[in-house]
Formats: sequence, structure tokens, C-alpha cells
Amino acid sequence: IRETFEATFAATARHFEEVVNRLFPGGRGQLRLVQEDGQGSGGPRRILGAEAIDGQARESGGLADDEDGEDREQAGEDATPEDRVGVELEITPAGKSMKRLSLLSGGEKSLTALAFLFSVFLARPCPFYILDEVEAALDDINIDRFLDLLRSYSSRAQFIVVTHQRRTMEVADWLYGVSMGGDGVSRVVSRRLEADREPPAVAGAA
Amino acid sequence: IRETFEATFAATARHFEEVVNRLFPGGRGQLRLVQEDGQGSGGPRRILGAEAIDGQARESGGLADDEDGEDREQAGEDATPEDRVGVELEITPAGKSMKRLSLLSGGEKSLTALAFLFSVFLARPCPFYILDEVEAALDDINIDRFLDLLRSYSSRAQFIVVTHQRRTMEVADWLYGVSMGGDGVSRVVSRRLEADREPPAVAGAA
Amino acid sequence: MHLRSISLKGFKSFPDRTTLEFGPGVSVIVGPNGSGKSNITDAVLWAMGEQSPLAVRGQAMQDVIFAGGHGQHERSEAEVEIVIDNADGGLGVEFTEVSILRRLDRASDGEYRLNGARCRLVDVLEVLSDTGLGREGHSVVSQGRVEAVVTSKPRDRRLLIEEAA
Amino acid sequence: MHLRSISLKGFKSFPDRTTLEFGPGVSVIVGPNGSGKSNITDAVLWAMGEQSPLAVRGQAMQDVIFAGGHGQHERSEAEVEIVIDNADGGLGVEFTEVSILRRLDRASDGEYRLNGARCRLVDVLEVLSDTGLGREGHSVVSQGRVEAVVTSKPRDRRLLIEEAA
Ligand SMILES: Nc1ncnc2c1ncn2[C@@H]1O[C@H](COP(=O)(O)OP(=O)(O)OP(=O)(O)O)[C@@H](O)[C@H]1O
Ligand SMILES: Nc1ncnc2c1ncn2[C@@H]1O[C@H](COP(=O)(O)OP(=O)(O)OP(=O)(O)O)[C@@H](O)[C@H]1O
Ligand SMILES: [Mg+2]
Ligand SMILES: [Mg+2]
Repeated sequence: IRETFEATFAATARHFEEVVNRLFPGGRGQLRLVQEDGQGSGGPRRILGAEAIDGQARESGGLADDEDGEDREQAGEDATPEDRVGVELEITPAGKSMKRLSLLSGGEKSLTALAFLFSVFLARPCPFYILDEVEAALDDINIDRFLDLLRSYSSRAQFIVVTHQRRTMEVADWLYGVSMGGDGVSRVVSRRLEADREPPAVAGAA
Repeated sequence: IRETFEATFAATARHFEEVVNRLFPGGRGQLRLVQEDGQGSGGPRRILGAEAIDGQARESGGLADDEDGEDREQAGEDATPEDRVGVELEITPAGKSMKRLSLLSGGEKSLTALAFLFSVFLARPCPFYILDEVEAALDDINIDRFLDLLRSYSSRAQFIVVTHQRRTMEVADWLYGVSMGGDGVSRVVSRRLEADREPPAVAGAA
Repeated sequence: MHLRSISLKGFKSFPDRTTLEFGPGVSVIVGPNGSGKSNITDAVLWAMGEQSPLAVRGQAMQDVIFAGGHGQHERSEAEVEIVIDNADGGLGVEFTEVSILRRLDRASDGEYRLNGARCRLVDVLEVLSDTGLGREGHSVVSQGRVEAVVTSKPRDRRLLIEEAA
Repeated sequence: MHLRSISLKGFKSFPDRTTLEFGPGVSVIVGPNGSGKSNITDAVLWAMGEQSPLAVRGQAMQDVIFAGGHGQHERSEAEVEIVIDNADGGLGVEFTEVSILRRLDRASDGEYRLNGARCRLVDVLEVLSDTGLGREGHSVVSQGRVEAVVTSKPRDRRLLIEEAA
């Protein structure tokens, strides 16, 4: 069943606020729908906030069925192609006042991105995720927050995580060790990390 | 005294081969001068190799004084603006056969970049360097190789290294701890790590 | 629905057939720099129909074919097969298991197969659509790309949500 | 010749004057995510005359002025001063110590000072030229930028060497 963009956005926005609370304790976050100017120079204009979508759905009654809903909001302004609609991220870590995304630190940007990805996951889970070194910029405390979240979601989807960090290895149910010999050939050895499961199979060169 | 590009390039290329031996044991690396096509589509054309520059300097006798030397090499071909000249990096980690830079792993790319930067440093040291999380993609073994090199160069230049990794902290002569309170204000505390020096001074808010 | 296995042969640093089987929960792939971990990530993207060589760190798509090593001759073609468990029917096809295979040789001849039957790229994309898998989605985050969500334009994030919708 | 000190006031997350003094050898700056480490890197780049707000993660240059926090009002201007020890004369000026100061307020009025005397940007760049310091050089590697050496065009690397030459 194909859900509409609006419903998915609303669910994602709801989850974003909760996930941000867990990754940025004391901080706040929000998603907004915005209309981008053609030149990009004027900056995006806000057309809908996350709460507004839900409110509007109740008002117009049929918003969830109408993919052009956000354009009706613009009636009377320039006709705007639907593809100018964008999702703006706003995040305020604890104690800070400014929200310019670009000024965030490397770790804060990674955490914000992970919060967004987890929010989309909570709204519409994919069957599996492959995350390659996504925690590279995180300090130990933030890696732990990320890993706690990951473990709590792992009953709902399969997560395959590539890392060179020991902390991340500790949350594995299944572990795959890759090595390369002096011949430029990769080899993989695997083992399970829970006694009550079959070890994952890795077949090397036949 | 302003050294010419050619002399600096030759020295950099010489050092690059040595530094690569230390960061990629068993691997090889080389710098080449190339001429880039205007469209970029044909790929860069090789005009000089590192050995060739030294050889040419001996032949023409005055190459080191002539910044247009490499264009004389092109005599008879299309007049090529000097700004098309570029420096190509070639690196072959131990046991591997292909040299496509883009296919290197994250850690290998970082190490290659660091080898290049250290090579320019050895050719023409700057008074100080600020390196912000340059080891983020490196595993522990490669971090150690990088730190060994850094320590060996630290008598010739001052290195200020920003990191969130403990291993890197261990090579510090001076350590600065930055923290942020719930008010969005950064504070710095410092200490020396050798008994025979004065501690570095950090003055907080007056 | 989950990823059951991936099998690589001639793909990047995996010249001979290597198969990894995955279970539910959290699987962690570890190893030193340059050992081949991200090559596995690339293989999954590639099998799901990735069209840009840049997305798998190549400049031409043939770059993914094993190029040889010390005492190892190059291979003439690359093949990756991923098997997705479809017991819950989420993939919109009738099979309980869906295998997607992609092959490419040095002459740039290649093919896709769904459960062993030759098909076109659009057929693979069709099967993956509505799951969020595949390149427009967000289910694969390549090395160094996580911050892209924050640095990208608002309309790119919208595409991400639309793909999941 | 080495960096002796950096003093930040109203710059990013340093609303009140903070001064760090550096010695020879290896100095390591540590701290949690978001604590302010890279803001110090940005301050050095900025004091040396960086013209692009993007290079210090802003969108307008006023973004570097402290914007306030919980219980902290915003500041009206940002100021950074770096003092370079020039005992070996490498900076091509007669002073044994060279101080470079840069200030900017919210009306976009700003100034540069060399050893306390007001000057223009070109004067600062002049003093720094031939040392490899400053933005075309390679002496400052910002967070996330180290791989740029490898992913950039050959002619960009040439500029790096020329700057050092
Ligand atoms: N077509 C190919 N043939 C042979 N080897 C290849 C090919 N493509 C890539 N490689 C090799 O694979 C290696 C990169 O592997 P990969 O990116 O998977 O490493 P990684 O384990 O992710 O490392 P890191 O921790 O540094 O990210 C490179 O050294 C490269 O030489
Ligand atoms: N003008 C400003 N006013 C107030 N705070 C600011 C300003 N500019 C940046 N900041 C804050 O500084 C923080 C970023 O600091 P910085 O990038 O130095 O962190 P970091 O210590 O390098 O962290 P990481 O380890 O994650 O890289 C951000 O949280 C941002 O909110
Ligand atoms: Mg990798
Ligand atoms: Mg930082």
C-alpha cells in the first residue's frame, strides 16, 4: 500500500523529535517542509510546519489523499513546481541558541544525520540497512547513545554495520572479520556472538 | 629566497617515496607532473616524471631558473597554459596491483593525503601546522604509523593536532582540554606533559 | 524481510567466490584499513542496480572487476548476487526468496538476473521499489556519506522521504 | 618561527576572552563532540585572512560572532588575535613577534591589525606569504578535509606545492 508523502513526512517529523531527545539529551529538533526559491539565494521559505500538516489534515479532511496539498497552501502566490518542496532540519543541542546547521561540529552533524535516518526508519522501516563507518566522527559517549538506539531498533530491521571501532563490535549479534593478505585478496571469517544461534556462514574461495 | 616550483616539486617527489615507505610498508608511491586536458575528458597526459625533472635540469642547465621549463617540453604541441600543469599521485599499497586513487579505502586515502602533506613539509616546512581529526579514518596500526612520523618531525615544526582519540593524546607534549557547559560557552584547560617545561597558559574569561 | 546472503566473485578485492550469510539483528563487519569492508557495501549497492561508477568509487564501471594482485592475475568479470528473504511478501512478488544477480565483464557486457532468470535493470528496480532499498533510498550509507543528510539541500531530503513513502 | 598564542573573544563558542599559549613540539587539543575544538582551528584560519564563510562553516561571515546560549546573550563582535614568534626572521619583517588581529561586527564592519597598527587584508597576506601559511597553503587541515588532497584535481595539488615554494 503506497502511503503518501505527507503521511510519511508527518510520521518522520514526529519521530525526529523523539530521536533527537535520545541522541542530544536536553536538545530539541524539528523537521519542516519548505519551499525553495529557484535561485536558492533567498533561502527556503517555510510553508508548513510538522504540526501544521496534522492540523491541516484535520481541517481539509482529505490532505492525506491529495499529494498536491502543500501547493494549495501557496494559492495566490507564484505557481511553484512540487519539486521545490524540501525538508528543512532544525536542531538545537542542549544549552545552545543558534540553529545554523553548517556551524555544527562534525560529531553533531553525524548525530543529526543519524537522527534523521532513524526517524525515516521508524516511519517506514526498510528490511535492512548497511551503515559504513557512520560513527567515525562520534566520541565515545555519543557512540554509546547511537549504539543503544541501534540495539533497540534491531528487532524491527536488520542492521549491517561496517566499522573499525571496538565499541561498535560489542553490540554485534554476528561478527564478520575481513582481512587482506599480501596478494590483494580479501578473506572473511565469521562467528556468532550468542551461544544459542547457528554461526553465520562464510564460504571463502571455493 | 623564492625557490622555483620545479625544485620544490622535485624535493617533494623525493620525500613522497620515502614517506610512503613508512606509512605503507611494502607499498610504493610516486608523484608525477601531468598536463591536464581542457575538457578533462581525455585524462591528464604525462609530461614529466619525478626523475625526469632532475635529468632535465642537468641537460638544459637552466631549468631551475625558468618557470616555463615544462612548457618548453611541449614545444611543437599545442601551446598549453601553465595552469594546466598538475601533480598526479600514484600509490600502490603492498601486494595490490591497481593504482586507481578513487578505489582506495577511506583509511588508505587519508594515509596517502598525509604522505603528500608530510612530503611538502619535508621539502619546505611551514612554521606550524594545524591538523583537525586527520586520523579519523585510520585504524590503530595506521594511527601509530602516522604518530611516529609526526613525533619524528616535531623538532622541525610545531604541530597542533585536534582529536577525540586517546591514542593521539599520548604523543602530546602539551595537552589542551576543551569542554562546553550548559550555557554554550567553551572553556579550555591545559597542562604540560613533560616535567621540565612550563605549563602552557590558558586564560579563561577575564 | 531481510538480507540473507551476499556472494561476490571477481568483484573488487574478492577474486574468488566469497559468500556471507546474514541473520536478523545487528551484524558487524570489522577489519583493518583497506581489507575489503567497504567493498562489501559497494557490492550490495551495485547488485541493487547502482548506475554511477562514482557511487562505488570507480571512474568506469569496469573498475569493479578484480584487477589482480601480487601473484594473482586479474579477472575478466565481476559478479554479485544478493539473496533477500521475502517470507513476509514485502517485495511484492510471489517468491519467498528473491535472488538478484548482476554481472559485468571487461567489454562492458553485463546482465541482471532475478531468481536465475535474465531480466532488465528496470525489473530489478521494480522489485526493490516500495522497500526503500536501492540508490534513492536511505538504506545504504556509504563511508564518509553520513553527513550528506545534513549538508544536502532540503529537496534532497524530501526525495529520501518520498522514496520511503 | 612558531605559533605562540591565539586569543579568541566573541568568536563562535568563545564569548569572553580565551587565550591559549603554545610551545614547540606537538600540542593536542581534545574534548567531546561540539565542545569547541574545531572552532579554534577556524579561528586560526580566520585570523590569517580567510575570505570564504564556508571555510569556517558559516553562510555569512557574521556567523562567527557568538550567537548566545542558555543564560548568555549574544555578542556584537568577534575578535581573534594570533601571535607568531618570528625570532628567526622567517616572516620577512623586522619584529621578533608578529601579532595579527582580526575583528568583525554584526554590521559587517571589520578590521585587521598588524602589531596593533591598523592595516589591510593584503598586508596580512603579504606577511604570511612565503611561509605556506594561509588558505592556499597546506598548513591548516580542517576537519573532514584531509582526503581532499587525494580527491582533488592534479592542478590543485600543484597550487599547494607552488604555495610552499
Ligand atoms: N577492482 C579491484 N581490484 C583489486 N583490488 C581492488 C579493486 N577495487 C578496490 N580494490 C582494493 O580494495 C581496497 C579497498 O577496500 P575497502 O574500501 O573495502 O577497504 P576497507 O576495509 O573499507 O578500509 P577502511 O577501513 O580504510 O575504510 C583498496 O586497497 C583497493 O586497492
Ligand atoms: N557563532 C556561534 N555562536 C555560538 N555557538 C557557536 C557559534 N558557532 C558555532 N557554535 C557552536 O560551536 C559548536 C561546534 O564546535 P566545534 O566544531 O568546535 O566542536 P568540536 O569540538 O570540533 O566537536 P567534534 O569533535 O564533533 O568535531 C556547535 O555546537 C555550535 O553550535
Ligand atoms: Mg571502508
Ligand atoms: Mg571538530
